[in-house]
Amino acid sequence: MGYVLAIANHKGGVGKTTSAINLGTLFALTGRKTLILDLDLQGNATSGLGVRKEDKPGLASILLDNAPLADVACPCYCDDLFVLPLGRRSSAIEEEIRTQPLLMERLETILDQIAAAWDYVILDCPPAFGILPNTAIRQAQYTCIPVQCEFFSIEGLTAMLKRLQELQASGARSPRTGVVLTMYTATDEHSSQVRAEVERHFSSLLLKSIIPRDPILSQSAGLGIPAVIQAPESLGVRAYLELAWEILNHERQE
Amino acid sequence: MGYVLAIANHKGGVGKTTSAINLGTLFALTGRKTLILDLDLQGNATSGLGVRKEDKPGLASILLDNAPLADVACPCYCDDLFVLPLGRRSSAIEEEIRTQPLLMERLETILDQIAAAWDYVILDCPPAFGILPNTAIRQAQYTCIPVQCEFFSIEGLTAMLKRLQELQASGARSPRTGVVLTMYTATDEHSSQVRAEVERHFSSLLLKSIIPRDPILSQSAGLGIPAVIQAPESLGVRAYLELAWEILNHERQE
Ligand SMILES: Nc1ncnc2c1ncn2[C@@H]1O[C@H](COP(=O)(O)OP(=O)(O)OP(=O)(O)O)[C@@H](O)[C@H]1O
Ligand SMILES: Nc1ncnc2c1ncn2[C@@H]1O[C@H](COP(=O)(O)OP(=O)(O)OP(=O)(O)O)[C@@H](O)[C@H]1O
Ligand SMILES: [Mg+2]
Ligand SMILES: [Mg+2]
Repeated sequence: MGYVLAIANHKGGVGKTTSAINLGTLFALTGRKTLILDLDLQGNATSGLGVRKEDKPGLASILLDNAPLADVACPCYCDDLFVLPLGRRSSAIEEEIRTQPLLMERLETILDQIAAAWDYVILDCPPAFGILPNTAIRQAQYTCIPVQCEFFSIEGLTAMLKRLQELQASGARSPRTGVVLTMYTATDEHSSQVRAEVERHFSSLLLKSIIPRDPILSQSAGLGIPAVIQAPESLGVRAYLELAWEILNHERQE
Repeated sequence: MGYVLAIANHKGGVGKTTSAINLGTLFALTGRKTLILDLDLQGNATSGLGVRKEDKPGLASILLDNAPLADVACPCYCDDLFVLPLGRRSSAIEEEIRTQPLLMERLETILDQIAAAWDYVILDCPPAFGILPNTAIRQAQYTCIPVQCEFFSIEGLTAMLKRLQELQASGARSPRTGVVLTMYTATDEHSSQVRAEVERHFSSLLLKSIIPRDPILSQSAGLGIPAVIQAPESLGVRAYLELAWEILNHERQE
C-alpha cells in the first residue's frame, strides 16, 4: 500500500504546487515510484512537470468515462515520476459527483487503487475545500500545510486546521499533519514576525525545514522542469531536500 | 445605483484582497461611499481593514438570520469606507443556498440592495468558483483580474476568462473586464517575461497600471491598516492610485 501525502491550504499562492512538484521529484529520485495527482482545475502541477495538458485524459476520464489508470498517468523527468492531470471534463467533475451519489464511492475506490499502484502519491490540492480535495485529504496518511511567511497566510490557519481535523476524523487512518513555512526571507522583518507567530501558536505541528523565497523555484515553473532537476544546488532545492527527509522520517516512525 | 466592481481570479495569492483594500480606500478618500464585501471564508479583507471578525455578523447573517444590512457593515479608517464580513455561519452558506433554492433569489436581492445603498461596492472573491462569488460576479459592472507576474498565474488565465464570460453573459448588464499585472519586479527576468507574455496574449484587456512587488503592501496587511493610509508615498500605493483612476475613467466613459 502506497503512502498518500496531501498538500493543502485554502489560502491561495502559498507554495502547494511548488512543494508537490519538488517533493515528488525527490521521492522519485530515491527510487520510489511516485505519482503526483493534480487536483487543481488550473493544472499548475501538470505544466510545472512539463506535461502539456490540453485535452489529455486524466482523473475525470477515469471517473466519468472509465478510462484505465495505466493509460492516463503521464511519465515525466525521471523513471519513477508520473503526473495524473485532472483531465477533460474536469470543470464538470464536482457537479457530476454531487448529482450522482454512486460516483463518490467510485472516486474513493479509484483513489485506493491509485495508492496501491504507487509507492508515493502526492495530492496537489486547489485553494478551496470541495468534494474532490476533501475526499483526497480523507484518504491521506499525511497532510502537509505550506504557510507563506505573510500575515494573510496565518490568519485563516486555525480555522483551516480545525476543518482539516474534522475531515480527517471521518477518514480511515490516524493521519498526521505538518505545517511548513514557505517563501521565508530572513532579512525581511515582516517575514520574521510571521515566523515567530507560527512558532508560538503552532509549534506542535511545525516542521523544522523552512523553504526560503528563491526565484529559481518560480523560474523552473516557467520552464516546466522541477527545480530539483534544473537547479539542484539552489537554496530552495536544498530546503525541499530537508523537508523530504523530515517527512520520510515521520513515516518511518509510524 | 452604485457601481459594483468584482476582483476575482481563481489562481491563489495574486493580490485580490490587497487590491480590494487599497482600491476601496482610495475610492472612499474621494468622498464616494464605499463598501468592501469580503466573500472569502478566511476574511483577509476584513482583518486587513483592522476589523476583528470573531463571530461578528455579516452577509451570512443577513441572508440566513434576516439581520439588517445597516447593522452589520463595519466602518473603518475613513468616514466613507465600510467592510461587510462573511460573518457567522459562513462555512455553511454555500450548502444552505444549494439546499434551499429560495435563498438564491434572496441573495440576489440583498446584493441589489447593497449596490443601491453605496456609491461603490468592491467584491473581494475567494480563489475558487462557487455559488457566492459566481452570483456576485454576475451582478458586477466591472471585473478586475489581478495576475501575478509569475508563470503559474498566466497558465489558467485563458480558461478563467472564458468561464468569466459565461458567467457575465447570464448577468443583467454588459460588464467590462480588466486585467492588472501585480507583484511585478522590473529587475527580475522571469517577471519581465511573464509581463511580455500577458501583453502579447491579453493586450485588449490589459490595464496600463502595473502594481510592483512592494513589501509595504504586505506589512500593512499585518498591521490591519490599508497601505493607502499607512504609507501613501510608497511605490505600491502610487500604482494603486493610477489603477483607481484608470478604473474610474472606464466608468465615466460608459
Ligand atoms: N519558495 C519560493 N520562492 C519563490 N517563489 C515561490 C516559492 N514557492 C512558490 N513560489 C512561486 O509563488 C507562486 C505561488 O506558488 P504556488 O503556485 O506553488 O502556490 P499554490 O499554493 O499552489 O497556489 P494556488 O493556491 O493557486 O494553488 C508561484 O508563482 C510559484 O512559482
Ligand atoms: N504588490 C505586492 N507586493 C508585495 N506583496 C504583495 C503585493 N500584493 C499582495 N502582496 C502580498 O502577497 C500575498 C498575497 O496577496 P493577497 O492575499 O492579496 O492575494 P489574494 O489573491 O487575495 O489571495 P487568495 O487567493 O488567498 O484570496 C499577501 O500576503 C499580500 O500581503
Ligand atoms: Mg497550486
Ligand atoms: Mg484574498
